[in-house]
Amino acid sequence: MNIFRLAGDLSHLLAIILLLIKIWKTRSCAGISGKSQILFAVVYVSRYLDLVTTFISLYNTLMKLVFITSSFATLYLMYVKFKATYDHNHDSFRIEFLLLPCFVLALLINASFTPLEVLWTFSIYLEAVAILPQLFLVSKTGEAESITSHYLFALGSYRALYLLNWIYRYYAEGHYDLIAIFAGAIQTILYCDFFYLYITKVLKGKKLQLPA
Amino acid sequence: NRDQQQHDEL
Repeated sequence: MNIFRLAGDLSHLLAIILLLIKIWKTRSCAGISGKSQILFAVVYVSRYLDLVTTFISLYNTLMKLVFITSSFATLYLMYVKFKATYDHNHDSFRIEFLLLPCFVLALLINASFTPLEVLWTFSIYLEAVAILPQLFLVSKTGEAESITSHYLFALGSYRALYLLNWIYRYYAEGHYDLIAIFAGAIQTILYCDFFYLYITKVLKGKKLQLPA
Repeated sequence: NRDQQQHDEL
């Protein structure tokens, strides 16, 4: 565990908490893509199957449980409790266009062809693109509430911090995982446009609004 | 052992 990894994990945790607070406080999930949230739930479940096979540390186990539980809590709030506020019409991204290619890619490019490893690899590929329905929703509506922007910023920062963690681990431990590094780089690149808008607008107290 | 890969990250 190094400082980048810890900061990345905490940023990830903060993102999830911000999202739950936004939905709970405003009693609304307007502006949040349920499609992205479904994809994140698929990511956590397929990645953390090793909860039952491998024990790494108490920290690791607890964080995995928090990520899985909170993602299902988010889905419950969006699709059951505050269903009426869900922005159906704008959240029209077809997730099968992400799920299928990621699965095929995981079957083709993986570290070892075992069910757990293929599912882990699938989750890494899917996580890289899981935010696309959310970014698509923001671009369709042309704006995002400030707490939604903070959520997206924390969520994007997490993988960017992991990139620093991987650089650190390569030099400090000789450890590297090319699949995670490439997918993590793509994931971070997808947020760049948003990062730019966040820094130039939201941090200056303006609403995140896309140019018409 | 590549077959029993341990993923220690989240």
